[in-house]
Amino acid sequence: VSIPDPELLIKHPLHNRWALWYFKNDKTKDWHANLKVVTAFDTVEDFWALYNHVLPASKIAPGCDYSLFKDGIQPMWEDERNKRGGRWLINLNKRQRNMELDSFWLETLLCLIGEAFEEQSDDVCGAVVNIRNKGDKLSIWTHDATRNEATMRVGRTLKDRLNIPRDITIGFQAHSDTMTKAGSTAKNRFVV
Amino acid sequence: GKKQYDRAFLLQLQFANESL
Repeated sequence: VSIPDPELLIKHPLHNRWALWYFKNDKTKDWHANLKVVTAFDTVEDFWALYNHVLPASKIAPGCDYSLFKDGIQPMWEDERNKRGGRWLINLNKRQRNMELDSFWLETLLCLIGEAFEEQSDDVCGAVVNIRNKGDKLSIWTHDATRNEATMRVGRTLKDRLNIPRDITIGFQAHSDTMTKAGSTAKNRFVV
Repeated sequence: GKKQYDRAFLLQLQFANESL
């Protein structure tokens, strides 16, 4: 009789409990009605059960989003934990939807649930992937855009983990700037 | 302390406990 490896019998608890949200692009309903929480989880095994069960980001319809946020934080600017924050934003071109989007999103999820941002993990609220015909977007949301050093460290870790080449820069925008932007893009508060 | 997992460990568990 073989004794199973106890590592495989226990679920591995995460530092935080996380919720996956799905935004459906249904123009007959208002924005809030289209945003639904899929489920929340707090173990590695439950994360994979969920991840393996849902469509990859590249296969959801244009106009839709996935978000993964710490349980209790809603994936919107208005949430108390987001409203003074901002996002590290990665813009992807059409070719990258097939080549890189899914691996970027999975890597981002692994950074969140594995607490890869270390001391800055408390600054991180969640991540969003927006599927759009004009170009997909992936972002990490932090809760305080005035925390310069912590914000920079989150950006550097993200760029490093996604293997983004040195000569490509990514920018951080405060939600307050995005909300009040005059043109099509908000100014970058930081770049890495 | 913070419960941290590196990517290799997380990936290793992707199909490990499907029956749980």
